[in-house]
Amino acid sequence: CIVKIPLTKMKTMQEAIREKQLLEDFLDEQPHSLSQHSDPDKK
Amino acid sequence: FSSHQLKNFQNAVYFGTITIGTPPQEFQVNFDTGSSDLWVPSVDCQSPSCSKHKRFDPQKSTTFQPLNQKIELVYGSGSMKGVLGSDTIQIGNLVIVNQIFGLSQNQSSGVLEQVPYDGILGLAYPSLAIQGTTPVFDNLKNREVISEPVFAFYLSSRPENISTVMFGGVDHTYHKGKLQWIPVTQARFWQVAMSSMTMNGNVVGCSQGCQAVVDTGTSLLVGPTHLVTDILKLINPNPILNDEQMLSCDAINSLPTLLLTINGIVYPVPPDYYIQRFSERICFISFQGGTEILKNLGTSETWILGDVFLRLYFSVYDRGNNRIGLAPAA
Repeated sequence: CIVKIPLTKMKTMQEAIREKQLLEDFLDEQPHSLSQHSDPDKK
Repeated sequence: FSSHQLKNFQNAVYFGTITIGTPPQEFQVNFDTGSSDLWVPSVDCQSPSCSKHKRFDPQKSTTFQPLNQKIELVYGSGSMKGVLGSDTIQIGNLVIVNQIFGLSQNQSSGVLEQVPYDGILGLAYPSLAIQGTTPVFDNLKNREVISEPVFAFYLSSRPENISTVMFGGVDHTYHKGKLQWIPVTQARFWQVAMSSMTMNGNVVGCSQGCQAVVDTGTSLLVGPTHLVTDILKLINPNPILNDEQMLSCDAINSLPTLLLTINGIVYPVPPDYYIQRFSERICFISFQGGTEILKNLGTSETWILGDVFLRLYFSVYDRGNNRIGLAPAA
C-alpha cells in the first residue's frame, strides 16, 4: 500500500557546469593578472 | 564572478511529478515539509518567473472550481500572490478530488524563477496552511486514500531518479539500522527539540537547547546568523573568493564532524556532507544564517535541518503519532 514518487535532484542553474569552468579559468588567470598589475603599462 | 552567483550553484533541489485537473495537467512540484499549501502557476500569471514554468489552465479542466479567494504565500526563496481553486489532484496512483490549491498570478523573481519545479506541495501541519483549506496530506489521510498516516523521504546525492518520497507507509530498505522516533514539539512545522550541537567537543550552537525544523524544502543547514558566522570562522579561517562559505577542498579532510543531539541520540554530520564540492578545488560550506526571523516557534534559537542533513538520514513523518523517525540512509 505504499505509493512511491520518484524525485529528481537538480541544480537550480542549468549553467552550473559552464560557470564552473569559467571560475576555474578565472582562478588560473588571477595570479598572472595580479603580477601584471604591478606593471603600470599593462594595467 | 560574485560569491552570490556561486551560492546559487549549490542549491540542489528535489522535485517530483503530480497532475491537476481533468484531463490531467502535469506539474513538477517541490515536496516541502516546511510548508502546508499546494500551488502551481496559473495561465493568468505574466511574471517572468511564471513564464519559465508550466501553468495551469482552469478552462481546460472540466473538474475545476474557482473559489475567488485571494492568497499570498511567502517562502524563504520568494513569494507568490494568486487565488484559490479546487480540482482533482493525482500523486502517483493517489487521487484526491476537490483538493483546494493555489494558482499563482504573480510570482517574485529570483530563486522561484530559477528553480526547475513549477510549484510547491506542502507537507507540514494544517495549522500552517491558508485558513479554511485542508492540505493535501490531510485529505489523503482523512479520506483514507492511504492506509497509514505517514510519509517518508529518501534523498540521494546522486542526480538520477533514485530519490523518493513515499506515502502511506515506509519502505525500510531505504535505511540502515532502527528508526529512532522523536516527538514533534509543536504541530505546525515538523519541529523537534534538539539538545546540542558540537564540533570537536566545542558547543557551536543550541547551548541552551533549541528547536530543529526538519525541512525537505530547505537545501542547507540554517541557523541564527551570529552562530553560523562563528561556525564558519571556526571551520574556515582562510576563506577564498572573499566569501566565508568558500574554502579550498584540500581542507575537507581536516574539518571536524558536526554532532547533533536529538532526543538523546547523536546524529553525526561528517564534513563531506556539510561541505559540497563546487569544483575540483573550490568547496562550499552548507551553513547559512537567517532563522532569527522565525520568532514564533516558541524558542529563541531555531535550526533548520535541510537536504544536507536529510541526504544522510532517511526521514519518516508520522502524523498518526506526531513524531519524526530518523535512521541512516541506506
